[in-house]
Amino acid sequence: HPDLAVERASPAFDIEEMTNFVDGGKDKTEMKRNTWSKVLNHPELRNTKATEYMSHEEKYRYNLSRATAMLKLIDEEGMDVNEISKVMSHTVSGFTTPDGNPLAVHQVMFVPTLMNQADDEQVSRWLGDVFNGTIVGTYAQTELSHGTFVRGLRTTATYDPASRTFDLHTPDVSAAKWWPGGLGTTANHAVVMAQLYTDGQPRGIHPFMVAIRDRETHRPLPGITVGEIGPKLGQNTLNNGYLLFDHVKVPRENMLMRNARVNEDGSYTKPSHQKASYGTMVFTRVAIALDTVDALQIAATIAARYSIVRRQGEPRDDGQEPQIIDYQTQQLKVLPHIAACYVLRASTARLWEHHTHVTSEVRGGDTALLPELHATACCLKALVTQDCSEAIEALRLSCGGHGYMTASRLPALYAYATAGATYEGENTVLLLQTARYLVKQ
Amino acid sequence: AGGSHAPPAAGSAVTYLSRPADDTPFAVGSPAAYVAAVGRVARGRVTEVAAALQADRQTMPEPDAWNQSLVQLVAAALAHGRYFVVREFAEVVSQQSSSRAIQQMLELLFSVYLAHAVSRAEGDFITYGGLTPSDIRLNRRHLLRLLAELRPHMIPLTDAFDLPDRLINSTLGAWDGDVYRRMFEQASHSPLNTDEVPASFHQAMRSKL
Repeated sequence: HPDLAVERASPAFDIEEMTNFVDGGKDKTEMKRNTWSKVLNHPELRNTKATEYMSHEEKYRYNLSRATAMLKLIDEEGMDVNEISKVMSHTVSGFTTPDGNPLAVHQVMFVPTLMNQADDEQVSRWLGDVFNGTIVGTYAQTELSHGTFVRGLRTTATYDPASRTFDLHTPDVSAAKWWPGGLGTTANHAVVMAQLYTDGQPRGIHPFMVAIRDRETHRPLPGITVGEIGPKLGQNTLNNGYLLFDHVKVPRENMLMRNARVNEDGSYTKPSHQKASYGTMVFTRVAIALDTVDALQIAATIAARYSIVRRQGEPRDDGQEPQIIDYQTQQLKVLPHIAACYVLRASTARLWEHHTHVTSEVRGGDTALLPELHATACCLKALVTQDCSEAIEALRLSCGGHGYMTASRLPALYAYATAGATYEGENTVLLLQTARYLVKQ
Repeated sequence: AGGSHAPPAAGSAVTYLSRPADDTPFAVGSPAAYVAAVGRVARGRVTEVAAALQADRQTMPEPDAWNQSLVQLVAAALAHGRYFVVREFAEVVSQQSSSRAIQQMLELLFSVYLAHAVSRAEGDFITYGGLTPSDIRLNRRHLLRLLAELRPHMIPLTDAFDLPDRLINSTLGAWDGDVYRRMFEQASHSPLNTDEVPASFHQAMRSKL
């Protein structure tokens, strides 16, 4: 478009250098482009279909097939587990699985949880099957009537020293696991967060590796009720599910025991730190913040280009209608959010570096920095998703009626960002967790 | 803020709570002055709610005291988060080894972000940040001037996000700007455009009217 050509004719800075800044360095830009190239040219991914007119089942099949191809690609490339959430950022996942990735929670929560909360023996027992796709997992924490207040979860895991098993039970429908992505019809295993009881004593919430479907037939195992929860504002093929247990027996060895232990006789060893099991949540919240900025960058790019191309108003001396970006109101709708992309991405990337540092300290036994990291991650996830959600809505409005069309992608980006304000800790609750830490300080 | 804990470790994100407030005077156009004001807002919000909690704890049970302050606690946490964001970005900009042109652009972006942040929470900046109503008026004008300054760089700045068209996947946001052709092409995919007269017209409407 000639108007865009004018805008690009003489930039005041080197765009490639700025891209390097956004990505965190030249090497990161190269790595990103290399990954994108593999995804965009992958034989099973490069050809896309419009999914808007497909049925719910057709969309699920399409997105699951592409998510599986992506999973295989990650496996073939031997990507580090901590890099996966970056690879699966909204930019790429919006291309591979436009309606939501049924394997997203497997990749960004289930696998990191095993890596961080299973002990070495457990990791070696399960990881091979995880990486060859025999085990597909999810992370089942939230319940139908119990959410971010984790201590209030009611699913129980009662240890029986005689059989050396935990009795996993859903006391009533309000305690049904509800929301985990991939749980509906995709996963055959779940890390289940449940109230542990040993010697008749409550020990708090602990994670358990639980088989929920037969690995061969994919049928739900005895005592398990599982299914999909239905349509949502967006991300409809994320395959969010529900899960209930009717006195399901889980071997003692399936409690994830890096932080706390239950011995054969039922004796219990506490975790080294109260928040030691929060590692996955912290990791995911930092990843959500980064990913949501990614969605904002896409929305900002769309609105910026449209604001140049779109002309509307009384023709000026040159006979042309003014570009809408010439209006001060349009500038206020678009430009601060471009600035926010830069500021929020760089600040969140710093938090990611901090997370990496603290995680290594915790592995070495030093948990001093964990409470502050937890508080900061809660706060940043809330602030970034709230800001990005509001910003994407402003950018959608900046595109007038055309921004309301699905084909603009702005509705999907808004749904994605606002989902981030809701899941993995509703924002108000997260902010109160940060506030509790601040007041103590 | 509650005064019951040892001072935070060096490098901690909450160090500012145990130090005197940064009294850098506010000056429109000075990013450092804006960052200091954002810090004063965070500090003011946190210390105020901590004091309110301490007072309420004398007269009511802890859960009730906590509930009396929930709205202010959320505001305090958000203010703390905002301060974390601007302080980290200020450090990123100061540590950059990029060209002068990039440095200037990052400073401009930061100025826009800060001026916009103040404009979104003017009451907080008057109450806790040390700004006067006159500062607020000046900031509003400053923000609009900054937007005009940023405007010519809008497309290069979004091009720098380096997003291929297939990843953007938008009729409005493709690199070439061919918006209206793409919109027609997308509309052509509607199943209702397959036939000039869809069967549903006869089956669902004409048969009944």
